Amino acid sequence: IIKLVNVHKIYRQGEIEFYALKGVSLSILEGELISIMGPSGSGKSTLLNVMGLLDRPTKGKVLIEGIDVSRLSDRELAYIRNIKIGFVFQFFNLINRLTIYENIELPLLVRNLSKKEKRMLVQSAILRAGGDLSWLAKRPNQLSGGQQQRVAIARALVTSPKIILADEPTGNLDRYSGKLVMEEFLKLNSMGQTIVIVTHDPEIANCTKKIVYIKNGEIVKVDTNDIN
Amino acid sequence: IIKLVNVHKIYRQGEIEFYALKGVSLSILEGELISIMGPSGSGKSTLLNVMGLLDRPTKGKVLIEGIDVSRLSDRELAYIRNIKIGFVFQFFNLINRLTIYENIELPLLVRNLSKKEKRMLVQSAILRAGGDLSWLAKRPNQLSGGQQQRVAIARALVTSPKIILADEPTGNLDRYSGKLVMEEFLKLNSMGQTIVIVTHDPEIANCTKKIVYIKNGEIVKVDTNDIN
Ligand SMILES: Nc1ncnc2c1ncn2[C@@H]1O[C@H](COP(=O)(O)OP(=O)(O)OP(=O)(O)O)[C@@H](O)[C@H]1O
Ligand SMILES: Nc1ncnc2c1ncn2[C@@H]1O[C@H](COP(=O)(O)OP(=O)(O)OP(=O)(O)O)[C@@H](O)[C@H]1O
Ligand SMILES: [Mg+2]
Ligand SMILES: [Mg+2]
Repeated sequence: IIKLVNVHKIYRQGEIEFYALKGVSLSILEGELISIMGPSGSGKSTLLNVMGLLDRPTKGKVLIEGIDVSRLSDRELAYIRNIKIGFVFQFFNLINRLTIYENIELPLLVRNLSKKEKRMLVQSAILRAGGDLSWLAKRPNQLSGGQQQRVAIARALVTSPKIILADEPTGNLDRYSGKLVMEEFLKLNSMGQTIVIVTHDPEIANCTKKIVYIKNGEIVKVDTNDIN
Repeated sequence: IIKLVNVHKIYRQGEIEFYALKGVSLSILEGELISIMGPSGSGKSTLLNVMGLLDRPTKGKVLIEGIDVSRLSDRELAYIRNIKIGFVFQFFNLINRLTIYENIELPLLVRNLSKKEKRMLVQSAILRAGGDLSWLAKRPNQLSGGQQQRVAIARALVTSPKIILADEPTGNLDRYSGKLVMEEFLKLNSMGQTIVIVTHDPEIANCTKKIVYIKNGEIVKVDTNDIN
């Protein structure tokens, strides 16, 4: 469902060229649940951003459901991203002047839904992310770090996208809240959603069927995890 | 060195009163290394902000080295904070338009130091935090999440403050980088610095001599850890 072919991402600062990704090739099949692990600075967020069409590779191809996205305009890319992908950002990217309700509702705005339908989806999303309905009227800066993280997760879930990409979704959560989030991801995966999780937590990675290891912008190992 | 007496922190939204901290009393002796653990939303960041003079309690007293800080003006508070305390924020609070060098240098600006002295302190700080000298010319948005976290740690270390307060300093780090940070904290503690770490990671907490557990804004348990 996502295919990366020889993807490179180069950042230039004047004369200096830095390779954040060097020749990364990866195929993710529909319905897979995989984690990506690696040292800080190894390229995980960059890789996820390329998969999630938030960033274009410097070289190489990205195919979403077989479509080569380099052929698409920014507008078409944004459309595909909104329809097919739910993204949990490493630092949430919540909008401070909107309420939590409005933040979670954001991905729904391009669809033709009634006020009532949207409210049900938003409420369901925040509960599924392990959050609380009482947060909906608040603003992001009135919530704790872990609470904001769960709001970011809810926003990624609200459209029930085919593909969920999560960048360190439990980094600010205690073990219990982190478990609830993983249980929701496992449930969604059992119903067919494709999920890719970047994580530093081996306990999270151990819940997934495949672990991709990245180091210095390259994939160095892929482990298949035999879980129940 | 830090004493909280019956501290309350109340947030009001119209008629609604929410107690983020309810009657918290805590004494931290000079040279202690303690961790604070608890569920997401339990009040850890609020507690650390009150200890670090970034926030004033609604009720109760805060004493820093015996001085009741409620008697001080905001300006005097800021002065004490700059001189005595190094704070690592949960979300770093780096300034995007400054370089990494300038970000780490910030706490040094009120002191009378030569350019050379400042450069040595900044370079030492970033290395001690497990970072790399090559980051110094960059800007925060050119670094990965974990790299930014280590810059935030470096900024808290650069003045060698008596008290270091760290809010989840390893949340975005891989195990190896997290270990390097803890080793530095242990080293500083062995040289007399008082260190308080808010963490969700039991492995980090196990390196500290005392663990304070907080739940729903109250301290529920204090464990003394017998480590080598
Ligand atoms: N400005 C505010 N207005 C209303 N409530 C607030 C405000 N700031 C924080 N709170 C509430 O205070 C409680 C404690 O927040 P705090 O940030 O201290 O939690 P925490 O223990 O650090 O959580 P985490 O582990 O998720 O970072 C939370 O329930 C939060 O919703
Ligand atoms: N705009 C940029 N300009 C220059 N270098 C960049 C830029 N953005 C990222 N990098 C570099 O690319 C590398 C990979 O960054 P990335 O954010 O993907 O790492 P990561 O694996 O997600 O790390 P972490 O676990 O710390 O979040 C890092 O070394 C970073 O310094
Ligand atoms: Mg990252
Ligand atoms: Mg917090």
